[in-house]
Amino acid sequence: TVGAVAIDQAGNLAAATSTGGMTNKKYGRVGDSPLIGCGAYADNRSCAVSTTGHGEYFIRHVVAHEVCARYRYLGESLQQCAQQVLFEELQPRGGEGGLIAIDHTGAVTLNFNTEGMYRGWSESDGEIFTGIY
Amino acid sequence: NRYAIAIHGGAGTLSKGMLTEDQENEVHAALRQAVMAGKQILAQGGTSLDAVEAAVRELENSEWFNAGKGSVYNYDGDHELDASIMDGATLKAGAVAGVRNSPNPVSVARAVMNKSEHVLLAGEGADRFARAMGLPQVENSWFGTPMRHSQWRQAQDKAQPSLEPGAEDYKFG
Repeated sequence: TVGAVAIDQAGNLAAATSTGGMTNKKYGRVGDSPLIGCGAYADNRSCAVSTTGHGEYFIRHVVAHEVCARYRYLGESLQQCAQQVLFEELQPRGGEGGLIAIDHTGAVTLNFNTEGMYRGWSESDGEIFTGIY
Repeated sequence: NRYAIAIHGGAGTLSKGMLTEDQENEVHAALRQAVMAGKQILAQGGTSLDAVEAAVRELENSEWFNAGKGSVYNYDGDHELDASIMDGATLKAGAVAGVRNSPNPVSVARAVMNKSEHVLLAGEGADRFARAMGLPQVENSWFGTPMRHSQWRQAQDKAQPSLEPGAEDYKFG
């Protein structure tokens, strides 16, 4: 699974996610990636989110929208929203994976509750960072 | 006139040493290329929608990630791909599930958002929509790679799932 989130110079947010799904899947199994609110969500009033991980958990917890809702209604920082959903909601129930997010102020967070996530980011006139573990 | 972009190429259990140093460097290079594809658009005043589509297309085109070229194999040895995109300014969204012949599913998702009144199209209909929009088409086998094929063989060898619905279905990913 791959994804991207961005904020442009006009302050607009966007999110996108794409995947080949799970190895050996059958019966037309579909995970969270194409489900708006689960694998991807973007709302200028809060943040843009793209997720990756065990799809069934990310669907049940409507993860991308959950992060945006926490941000909008609880006033938590973007980092707090992401940590709360990944570590307090998902992890105790066996939900493994990660998410990237940018809020309407341009704050960036990349979080995962597994051993690694392929990730990269860059801010205005800043350098490009990439990470694996 | 600030801007920012972040990308991911999948998360999971990366046992140390799974990648050689050269392979790790190739992954870092592919990640950088995807960030750069989006950053260039943002730096020139382009939209965040164009930036995320460009970055995801780069990742779909790289064999290192489970999307587009290099996607995993399903139980039948085929490829079924999913994608979604969403615009924070208007809450417009587009998505496809189970497409088999589009090399860049994220661009089909964007076409659903911009050129249909729907949000999600699935299966053969989604492929038919992509063809009707004149988007590029490939054979399903085009998505396969030796790395994913060997993962698929491992998954098949480890699990002898019955075809009975509900049987314990071994998922690897």
